[in-house]
Amino acid sequence: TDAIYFYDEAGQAQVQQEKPWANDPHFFHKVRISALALLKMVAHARSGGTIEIMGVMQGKIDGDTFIVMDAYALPVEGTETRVNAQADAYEYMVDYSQTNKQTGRLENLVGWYHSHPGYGCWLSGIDVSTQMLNQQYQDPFFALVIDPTRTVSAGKVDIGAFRTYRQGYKPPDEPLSEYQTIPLNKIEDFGVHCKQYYSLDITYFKSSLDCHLLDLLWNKYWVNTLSSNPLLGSRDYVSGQISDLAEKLEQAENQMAHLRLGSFLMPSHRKKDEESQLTKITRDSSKIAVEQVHGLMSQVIKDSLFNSVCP
Amino acid sequence: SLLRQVSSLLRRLPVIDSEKFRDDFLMEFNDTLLITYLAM
Amino acid sequence: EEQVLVIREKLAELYESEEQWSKAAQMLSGIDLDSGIRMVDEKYRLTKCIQVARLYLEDDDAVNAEAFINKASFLVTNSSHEVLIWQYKVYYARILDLKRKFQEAALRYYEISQIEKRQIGDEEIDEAGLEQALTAAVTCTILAAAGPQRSRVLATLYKDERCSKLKIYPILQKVYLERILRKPEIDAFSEELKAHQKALLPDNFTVLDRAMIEHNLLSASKLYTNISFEELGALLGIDPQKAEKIAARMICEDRMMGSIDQVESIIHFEDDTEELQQWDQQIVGLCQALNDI
Repeated sequence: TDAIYFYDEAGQAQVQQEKPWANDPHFFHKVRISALALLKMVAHARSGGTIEIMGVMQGKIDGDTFIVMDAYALPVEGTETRVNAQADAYEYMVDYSQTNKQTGRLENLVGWYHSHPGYGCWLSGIDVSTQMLNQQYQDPFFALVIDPTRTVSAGKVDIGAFRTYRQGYKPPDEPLSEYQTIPLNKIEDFGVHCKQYYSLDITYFKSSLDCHLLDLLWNKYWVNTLSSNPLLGSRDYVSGQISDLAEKLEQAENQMAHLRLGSFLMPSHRKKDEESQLTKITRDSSKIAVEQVHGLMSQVIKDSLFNSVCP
Repeated sequence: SLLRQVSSLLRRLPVIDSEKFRDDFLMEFNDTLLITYLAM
Repeated sequence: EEQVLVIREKLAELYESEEQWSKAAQMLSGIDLDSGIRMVDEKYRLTKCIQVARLYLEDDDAVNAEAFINKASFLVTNSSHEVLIWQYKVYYARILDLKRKFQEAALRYYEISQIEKRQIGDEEIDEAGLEQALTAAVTCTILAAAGPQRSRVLATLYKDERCSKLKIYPILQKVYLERILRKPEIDAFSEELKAHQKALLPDNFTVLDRAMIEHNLLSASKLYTNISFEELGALLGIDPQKAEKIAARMICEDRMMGSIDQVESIIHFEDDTEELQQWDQQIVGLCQALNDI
């Protein structure tokens, strides 16, 4: 299991030479992330709270797979409000990479990560242009997005890895990726750019030492599970989601009312479009309800487990 | 000593039994049921 | 001026050899470092300021020493002389300590204890010296007034694995984990303190007494929902009226949550943690006890 941690410098140099990705815009399909890198990125994303954070990932290439060995934070915040925030940290990145090589860590940068607190894992317009730049000058390079808020509320890491197509490329029709709620104030940005990139499948790996350490931490894990309360931690996020849902309902209702006047004129595909919008809203609301019920179930179980014993 | 630890552990149950906890718990319970009802 | 300077330096040297520190300092402080007549380079001025501060410190005279270390503060930022910078840091920390500015002194002692170099100029920096600086940082943090900044420094020190080897570690651990400190532990800690750290305050308590009573009061507030002042006084080792006064002051200063019923002579502690969060914390404690079994 630990062979993956060995870095084959000659092999990597050869891949860099051949550049198989240069002719196929859909060359890369998978990402494998080490437990260490995942933990560091999630911890960094959560430390940013509601502010977007940014960092880079080191690793190597194996066929059509990016392998991420480690990650580190960049001294940059608020990535969604500035074009190519990375530029502020170039000097830091160069120093860090050089120092790393001096300590015998030969992996190159293979990607950048940033957080979308509370609005899901996808690439915004700014992200797409940043990633296109990266693919132009730093390939092989991929983009990773983490949503720390949804990670807490859903109880699993909300994460997405992406590659952009070159400018003007028309991708074949994508199979729909897993449905996710896009907030109203971001839906425009999402809609315009979602055809300019595609997702990579993410898997994880850990070393024998990681296994040993995580086993030792197991005791903390089950205690955390029994003593956590998803309802308490995600209150702001849930109320934000519900208000977003209300806005969408409002918008859908206005459009419906407006269309009711001319409904007999409305072509059938428009009616289908309206329904799909309402279907999405229904799906979002049931998603919220299900997460709330999960939280409630854990509270009721805890109550019967720890409070029902009469002295 | 193990038995003593076990008995002290059992004496710690119920973990919390205050009026305020009951209120907070039921408040959270009802809030969540309300959200679920609204979603339905 | 040149001749005066030479005589002063010579005299100061003699006083210093006879360990008449303040006289030596006064002799040197008479040198006019800002005279327009003679060109005095920055390094010489910085060296003299630090030397005078050191001499005053030998006599624990923090007031005069501070005057010269403040002069040195303006000069040290442009200096690149490691020895002078190092000495400045050490003396400045000691002055803050002597002036009972324990919070700042702790930060500076901790910064000194983290230096990587083991050789500065011809001065050897040995492990014992660094350990001494670390111990001084812990002592000053414990003596500092309870509050968020002190808690942050406590956490930093507690997580610094070098501290676990210090003699003072048991006290640091109890203070950080907000456990009640018993009289024997406080007396043992008191043995290690310097004279100025044991000086009496106007209310006839030493700095240590004040720090320990406040600490124990905060720890008690985590343990009890309410307690009579009779019991609280016994727990803190002071009379009930004193306990009530200190508790009232801490509540007013927002360093403790609670209310005092003077008719019943009982203090009710409050905890702003939500009941549901307290519930989760109790569950953590229960699971860990189960895990231990």
